[in-house]
Amino acid sequence: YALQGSRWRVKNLTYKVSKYPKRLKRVDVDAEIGRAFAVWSEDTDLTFTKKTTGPVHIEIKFVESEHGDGDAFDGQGGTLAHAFFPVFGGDAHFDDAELWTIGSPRGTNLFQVAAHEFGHSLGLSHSDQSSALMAPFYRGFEPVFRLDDDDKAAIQSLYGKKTSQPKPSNAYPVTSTLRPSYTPPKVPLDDSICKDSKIDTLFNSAQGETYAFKGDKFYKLTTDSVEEGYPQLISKGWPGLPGNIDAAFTYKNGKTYFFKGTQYWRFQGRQMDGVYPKEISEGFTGIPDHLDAAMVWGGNGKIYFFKGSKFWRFDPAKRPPVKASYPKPISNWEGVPNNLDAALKYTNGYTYFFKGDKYYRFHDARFAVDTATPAFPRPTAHWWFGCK
Amino acid sequence: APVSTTTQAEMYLSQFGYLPASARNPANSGLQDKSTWLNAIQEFQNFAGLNITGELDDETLKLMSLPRCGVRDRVGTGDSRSKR
Repeated sequence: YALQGSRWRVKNLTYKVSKYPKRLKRVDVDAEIGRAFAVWSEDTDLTFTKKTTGPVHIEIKFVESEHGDGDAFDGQGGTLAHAFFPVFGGDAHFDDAELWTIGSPRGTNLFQVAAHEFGHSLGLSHSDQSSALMAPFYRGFEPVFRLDDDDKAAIQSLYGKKTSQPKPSNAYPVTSTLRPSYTPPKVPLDDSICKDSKIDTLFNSAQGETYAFKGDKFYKLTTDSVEEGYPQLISKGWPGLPGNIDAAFTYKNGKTYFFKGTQYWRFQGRQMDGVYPKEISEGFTGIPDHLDAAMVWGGNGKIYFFKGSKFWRFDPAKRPPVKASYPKPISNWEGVPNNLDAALKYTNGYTYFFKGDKYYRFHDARFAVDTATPAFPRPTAHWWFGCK
Repeated sequence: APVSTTTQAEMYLSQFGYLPASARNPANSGLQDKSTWLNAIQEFQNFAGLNITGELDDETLKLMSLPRCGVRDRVGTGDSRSKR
């Protein structure tokens, strides 16, 4: 890392946005600016308080071309923003000709650029470490932000390590000092999943993690319950993805597909994998809209879609991908009910079907719902979410 | 579009502190002596973690075309911007 040579002599700094961007809502900009400052307060005792009037330490403006400091912006692309080191006032200017975006791979991510610029506002120069936030080049949208050790060492060399416990603030989300990196704000823990365990969809990630989606929230599951810190908002976990998803699965290419209504989205990990949503009728010819469930079945690695009393088998390698003999009745899957909510090929090799507050374990080799004690269906709340 | 000409590269290297400010004016670009020009490219390549060739190769030009922060890279040259 590199230090410019000046720093603030106080740790409680104030800021205001004196000119907002033309394409984003003010409330959204405030939230992203708050998150960007929080990056620098995570590992130091620095605090940042938003003001709307009066003098502040760091003034933020979204401006275009020549804007009064002799260093004109250059339109879309090129220079995205610049900021002043503490000795010169700490202000940060963003080129409003850019397409500033929030949580999207399109355009230029406001949070990332703002966090970088505020590094300058605090006294950091550009780092020659390409993985550092303070590297000068915009590296594209990163859905999960992590402050590099290089940046951490840089800011702590100026302002010291964090000594206090983080305080709650309504200006920006504060995260625990125990966590090594900034993570999106969590929805407060709740037991709503225990009261109503009907879910929208379940799927495994390419890394083998299991997620349950319900409404606008998602749960990361352990082998017998929900991992601590969940639910979280789907919009934070998978930026650009809406809530109330109908169906989802991760294919053998490692990409996760989400379906809702007439549309679908493809993600590589937590990042949208191109321009989505697209129409199901375009990407999955022969598959109906408004699906109930989808899964990749372990028996043959093909994709199965379920809706009402019917199912479809989809093979991307075949033309057409859905044979003329489909749809077929779900009753072919012995013991599996119609009108499913979710289907999942789990990491233990079994296939699970979910409907309402219950689930069914399917024995692939016998091609029937498994016989066990207690019998299936079993309550999802207890067996999957660890509810008492 | 990538920075495709020597003139644009000169302007870029000047803007971010690797060449004197006069290089921003294309009319002055011919005044750069060869070693100054070579050193500027090498410094940029060194900072950016590229192979230090001193030449405006594709990799160097591609990096120059990326969107970036407007604060100058080189410590000691980037702090001349004054706030008010």
